[in-house]
Amino acid sequence: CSESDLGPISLSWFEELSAEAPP
Amino acid sequence: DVAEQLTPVLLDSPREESLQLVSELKDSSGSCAVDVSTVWWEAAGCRELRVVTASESAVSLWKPLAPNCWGKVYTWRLEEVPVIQIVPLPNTCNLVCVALGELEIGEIRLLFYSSETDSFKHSLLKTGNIKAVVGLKDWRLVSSSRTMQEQQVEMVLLSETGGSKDRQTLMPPEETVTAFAEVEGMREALVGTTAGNSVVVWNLKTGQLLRKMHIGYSYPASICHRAYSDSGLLFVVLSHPHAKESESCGSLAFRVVAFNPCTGRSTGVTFSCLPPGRAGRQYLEGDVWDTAGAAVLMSGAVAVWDLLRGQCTAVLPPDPIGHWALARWATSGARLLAGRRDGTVHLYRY
Repeated sequence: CSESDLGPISLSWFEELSAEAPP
Repeated sequence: DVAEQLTPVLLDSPREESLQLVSELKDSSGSCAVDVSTVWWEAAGCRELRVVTASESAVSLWKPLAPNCWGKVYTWRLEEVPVIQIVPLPNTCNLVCVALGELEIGEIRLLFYSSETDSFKHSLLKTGNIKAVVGLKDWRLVSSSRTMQEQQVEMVLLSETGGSKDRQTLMPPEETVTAFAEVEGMREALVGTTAGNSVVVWNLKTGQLLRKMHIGYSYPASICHRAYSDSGLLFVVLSHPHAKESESCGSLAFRVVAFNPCTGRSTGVTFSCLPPGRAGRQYLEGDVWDTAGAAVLMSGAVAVWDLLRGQCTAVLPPDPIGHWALARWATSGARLLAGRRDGTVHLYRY
C-alpha cells in the first residue's frame, strides 16, 4: 500500500494518540 | 453431515510434512473435550511446558514423563458451572485460567498450586456477563462484561496465589467488544474488535481508548487474533467466521489488515483462504501464534497458514477415528495441539 491509500503515517502514533485522547 | 465426512481435503500442495507428530495424549475419562492449551510449569527448579485439557466439569494438567508419554499430574473438578474455554496466559508460570458459564461466560477462575498448603486450588477472579477475555504477557488479563446499562472493560494484574494484585479500568467503546488481541512488541497497546465491526485501540497504562477504526462491510463480524505494530502501521490478524465464500478467494479463514492509527484508514494485506470449490462455511474456530494461523474446518480437518504470505502450509486430514475439533498453538510457539472431542490430543512440531 502507498501512503496515499492510508494517509500520513507516524512512527510515534501510540504516543501521539495517547496525548490527544481524553484521559 | 455425511457428505462432509466423505469429502476429502482438496488441497494440492500442503500436506502433513510441515507438521511432525511429536506425541499423543489420551484421556481415558470418557468426558467430552472442550479445550486444550499449554502452560509453563516450574516445580523443583525445573521449568517445563505442560499441556492443559478441559472438559465441561474438569481441567487436567499433563506432564511429560518420557518421550511420547504424558501423564496427568492433577485434575481440578469444576462441577457447578461448565467450563467453556481455557484462557492462555503467555509467559506466565504455574497458573491456568479458565472461563466458565452456560451459553456465555459467567465467571473466570484461576487454577494453581499453593505451596503454603501443598495443594492444588482454584479461585474466583471475576463474575458477570463476560463477552470477551484475553490473557496478556506479564500476568495480565483483560475482559469485557456487559450489564443492561453499560459495558465494563477491565485489566487485572494476576498474582501467583490465584488473586489479583491490581485492577485498571479501560474506557469502553459504545459497541460491545467481541475479542481482544495484544499488540506484538508494544506492551501497553491492546486492540479489540467490536460488534459493529470496528477495531479499537487502548493504552493499557492509562486506560485511554485511543482510536476506533471501521473495518468495512465486506467482512462482517470480524474477530481479532493478533496485532503487530510496524513502520507506523498497525497490522491486525482478523478471522471472519461468518464470511461467505467468494469467487476471487474461496473460503476465507484469516485476513491481515493494515491500519493507519493516525487516520483510521485501512487496507487488506493478505488473505488466507482454502482453495475454491467447496461450498459452505469452512471455518469453525482458529488460533494464531506469531504469523501462523490454524483453524478447524467443517470437514474435521485442521489447516495451517503462513498469514504473511497468505498461504496454506499444512493440513491435518480428518482422523478416521474422529474429526479434529480443536486447534491451538502452544504458548511456547512452533507447536500445534490438535484435539478430538473424545479427549485425544496430538502434539505437532511446526
